[in-house]
Formats: sequence, C-alpha cells, structure tokens
Amino acid sequence: KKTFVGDQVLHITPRDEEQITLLRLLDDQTHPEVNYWRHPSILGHPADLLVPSSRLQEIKGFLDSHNISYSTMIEDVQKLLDEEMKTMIKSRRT
Amino acid sequence: RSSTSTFDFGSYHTLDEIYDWMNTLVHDHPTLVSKVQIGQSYESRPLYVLKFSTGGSNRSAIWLDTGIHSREWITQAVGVWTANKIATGYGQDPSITAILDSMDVFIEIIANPDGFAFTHSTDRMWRKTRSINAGSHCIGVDPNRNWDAGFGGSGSSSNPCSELYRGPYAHSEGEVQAIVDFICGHGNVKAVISIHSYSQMLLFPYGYKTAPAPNHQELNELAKKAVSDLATIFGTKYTYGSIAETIYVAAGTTVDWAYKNGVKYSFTFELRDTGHYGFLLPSNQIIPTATETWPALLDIMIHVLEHPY
Repeated sequence: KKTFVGDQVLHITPRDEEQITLLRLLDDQTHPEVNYWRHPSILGHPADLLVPSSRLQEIKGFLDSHNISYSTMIEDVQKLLDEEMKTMIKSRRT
Repeated sequence: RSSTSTFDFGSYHTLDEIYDWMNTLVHDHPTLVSKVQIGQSYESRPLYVLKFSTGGSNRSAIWLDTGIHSREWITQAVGVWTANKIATGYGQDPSITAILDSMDVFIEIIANPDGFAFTHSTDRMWRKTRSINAGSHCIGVDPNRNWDAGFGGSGSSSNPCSELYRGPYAHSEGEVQAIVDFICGHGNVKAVISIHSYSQMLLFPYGYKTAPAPNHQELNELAKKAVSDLATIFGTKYTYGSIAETIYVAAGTTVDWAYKNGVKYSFTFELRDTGHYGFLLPSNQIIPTATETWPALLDIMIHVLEHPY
C-alpha cells in the first residue's frame, strides 16, 4: 500500500494571471507524484497541491523563487490517513 | 444479513461493505428500492444503481451519482446517507413522498468502483479509472473529462499521465458508457446531479465554454436557492454558477453531456471543505455534510417535480 509519510498539501494563492500560468506548468510537467487536489483556475481561487516529501524542497523553492504565496494545508498526509484507518477499524468493531 | 439500523453512516466503508449495504436497503424496502446493474467496470466489477420507484412505467426520473472520482470519499458516504434518507423518508416526509409518487430516483453510489477499490487497497489518492492506456505506463482516465460534450477541449489533457487525462475517445470508459446507455435508454431523465468534492460549490452548464446556457437564469436561481437552504443548516457557504465561469473551462464533463442530451436540470456539487482537509475530510463530518447537502438536493428535486418539461 502506498504511503504518504511526510507528504504535504500546499494551499497556494496566486496573485495574478502570470502566477496561475506558472502553477499550471507544474501540472503540465505531470510528475505523477505531484498532483493538484484543486487546480489553479481563476484569480481568487486557491490551488491545493499534493507534494511528496522527496520533492518538497524543490517545489517550495519554485514557489518562493516566483514569490507565489502558499501555506501548508496538511503537514503530513500519512498522519491523517492513519487516523482515517483507525476510525474505520473502530467503526467496524462497534 | 446486516441491518440498515446498525450500519454506521458516520464512517467510511469499503466497496464490499457498501455493496452489501445496498442489498440490505433493497431487502428492507422491497416495494420501493431495487438494484439495477447498468454495466461493468474495466476490471469487471458490477456497476449498480439503486432505483427508487413507487410504480408506473418509465416515469420521469432524477439521476444522482457519487464517487466518479474515487478518492472523493465524502461523496460515496453522502450517497449512502442520501439513499437511506430517501428510502426511510417515503411515506414519512411529504417532499420525498410527493417526488416518489410521481417520479423515480436513481442513485449510483459508486460510479467508479475500480478506482474506489484501489483507494482502499493501494493508493488512497487515486482519482481516475483503472484502464490501461496503450503506449503509456500511466493508468486510468479521468471519467469527468471523458464525456461527449466538448470532448478534448480546454481543462482536459491528452497526456495519459495527467490526472485530467480525457481518454482516447469520448465514452472510452465503460463506467461512463454505462451511464450514457442507461440515461439514453431510459429516455425520461429530467435531472442529473453529479456529486464531487471539495470546494463548496454548486455548478451547472456550461463547463466547456463560457457562453451562458439557454436555461442559465433558471439554473442560476435554483442554485442560489439550493445553496441558501444548504447554508441554513450549519452556515456552510457555497458558491454557485456555471462551471466555466465559476472555476475554469473544463471539457468533457458529466453535466455538460447531460445538458447537451436534453437534461435541463443538470448540476454538479462540490462538497466540503475549503482549506483544511481536502479529500481527507474526517469521517465525523460525513453526517453533517450529508445533512446540509440534503435540503439543496431536495430543492432541485422539488423544482424538477414542479417544472415538468
């Protein structure tokens, strides 16, 4: 089973059309492990990007170098998945 | 046999558990609910639709689907809750009773069973179908870009490795073709509501172009009422509008295909949430999400009932 230890979801707020275009480049490169949960669309709509731990530095560097503002929406995806599984198992026992 | 009264609607479930629960629902409401197999998935799993009908022949119908993007687990869970709500509400709730006394309701709770099974077994974040793409090592097609409505246009990808891969041709995916065959074969479907997550939106055609749909004003008014009634439950704020104007131009989507094929009341929901959990919405939010979605669904269904065409 695929694990997501240390993988993060970044909540990205593009400031202008140019930044939206740059964000779309990440998608066009379509590295299978980096994927948009919410695609960059129109101004005022944030994008959410799942980034594996192995590429966090690179992707954050890309965003920083283009002054694209972001926050971390999910610090560790696997922690949420573990919690989700624990809750499902508990429900089954009940 | 398990019972609908002991089923935990506030928990996420596997494909087998949901399929088993569907049998239980049919067993508990034999004169109202039946299960129809409309096809099979790429990996040969059955595609089941729950039919809610009080009789008559080929009545006007409302179609709902959940889980076409497999990782959007809140949608399948809302589908289960909603199916149970309709089954238990008939004869008790005047709105549900009025709808089912005149119309049939079809719910496809697991529109992408291969993807859903894969999210449980291997990759929780899987979105697409599981079909093999000739000449590529990447698997799957985005079933919400695979419809014959502006197929191949903006907002979809020709790259099989993309999450937005449209597939080699429209309706290449058995999961999509099965719905097409069913709705076209039925011939009297008056509303299609396709449920997704997340970002709290209620959207309608067009997705593949920015021009307003001929029924834009009516759909917009109905969406406005629906999101307003949704917000009365827990204050959850939804935006609404055409797909193209509200998020982005997206070609080949379910609702555009339905609209293009004569289904005037064609909507897609994006359920909770914004900026917290995304596809990993905790299970303690299933029932609140389903509960608040219900009045919006009901608004659309009642509008369809009261505006025959």
